Amino acid sequence: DQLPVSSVLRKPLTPASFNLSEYFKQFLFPQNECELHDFRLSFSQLKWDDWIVAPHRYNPQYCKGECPRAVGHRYGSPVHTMVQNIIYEKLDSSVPKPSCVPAKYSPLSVLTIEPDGSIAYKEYEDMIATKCTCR
Amino acid sequence: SQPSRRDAQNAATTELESGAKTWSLLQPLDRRDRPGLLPPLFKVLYDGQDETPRLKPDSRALRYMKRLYKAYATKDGIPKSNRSHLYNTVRLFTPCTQHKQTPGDHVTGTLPAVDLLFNLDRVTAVEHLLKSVLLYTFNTSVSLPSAVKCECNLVTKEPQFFHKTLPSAPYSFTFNSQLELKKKRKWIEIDVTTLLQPLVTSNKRNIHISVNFTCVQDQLQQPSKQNSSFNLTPLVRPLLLLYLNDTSAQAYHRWYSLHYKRVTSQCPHQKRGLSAHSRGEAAVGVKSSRHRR
Repeated sequence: DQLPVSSVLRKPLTPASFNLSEYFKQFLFPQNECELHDFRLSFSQLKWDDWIVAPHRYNPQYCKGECPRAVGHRYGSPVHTMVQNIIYEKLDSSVPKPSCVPAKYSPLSVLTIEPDGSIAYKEYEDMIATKCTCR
Repeated sequence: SQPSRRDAQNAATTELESGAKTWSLLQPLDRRDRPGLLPPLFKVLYDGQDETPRLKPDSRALRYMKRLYKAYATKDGIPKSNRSHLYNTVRLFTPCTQHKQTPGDHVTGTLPAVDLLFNLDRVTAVEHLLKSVLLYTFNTSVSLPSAVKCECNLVTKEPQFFHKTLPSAPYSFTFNSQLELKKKRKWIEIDVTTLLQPLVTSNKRNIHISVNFTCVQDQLQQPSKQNSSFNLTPLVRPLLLLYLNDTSAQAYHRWYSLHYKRVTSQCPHQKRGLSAHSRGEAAVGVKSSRHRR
């Protein structure tokens, strides 16, 4: 309040010395945070293509990464997850940290040739991970 | 009770570990790791890897089922959500044997009656039959008149030669179905649900059907032509298609997930894991609120 407002306003605007991208980095998710990853496989790799006719490729996806300390709403984690984290950090590190695991799945349709030569179209539940959580 | 509970837990973990050990897809599973140890879903998938020689499927059947798959699922195997029916399983069977009973008669357009035997061992106890269809196709080399009306007689019998020991009176059931054979149609579907329902429900593993067709030219389409007969041998032996609802936990229950989504979207505070009864109530609640609205 010593300087009259006008003199402050007259001060030339020096370009901000800090790096904008560095500044925003703190808001990004940490690189290896718990998230969904793709894993495309074909049943021919498993040598199952002689009885699984379709689909030719299948992406079950999987969850991998560190669980942040404050999981909160972002992962839909129950409060227990933070309790477990506190136990791990402050009381007993033999208790495992919360793990990054699937929270939701979607089904998969499979066309198979049965041992008796008949053909079956079946829809299986929980064959593709679609969301991750920390538990 | 503490030590006993701990022992039980230890026993459970050792069994799980042994199960997990065999769970790894990459190790070649040898005979000892029989599916009994494997989690049920992998057992289902694993079944296909049995060393027992696999019978080659009928090429027409494979073509039909690939087309059905494309209609029901995306390239990545995701079930298309635009389907509202309840079945999550479709099985296609080729008749194991086929005996010609009586020669056909071209004058009256009667096809030779055939005896068909279908073995339904692959239908599990948790798969409930919703619809069954006899599928006829043509061998495309023969040209058909434009439109024909056919009557089909199906008779199911106790497969006597399977019950040599038990004296079994031939129990038969005659079933008529009018169907139109059109030139452009590749497949003819004859709904035999009412015929097979009691047999499949009573867990009959071998279904024995004798079929005979009588076909006449469709007068409406060609009034000029008389009741001329024609050769119907293009009808190749039929396939049996079963639409089933697999009630096991591993199967995808679309009606449940659609209903569940609707309930949670209508009342988000609804507790997870509704019991069947309260789910029913919730459904009633949703309906009445809709009426009120």
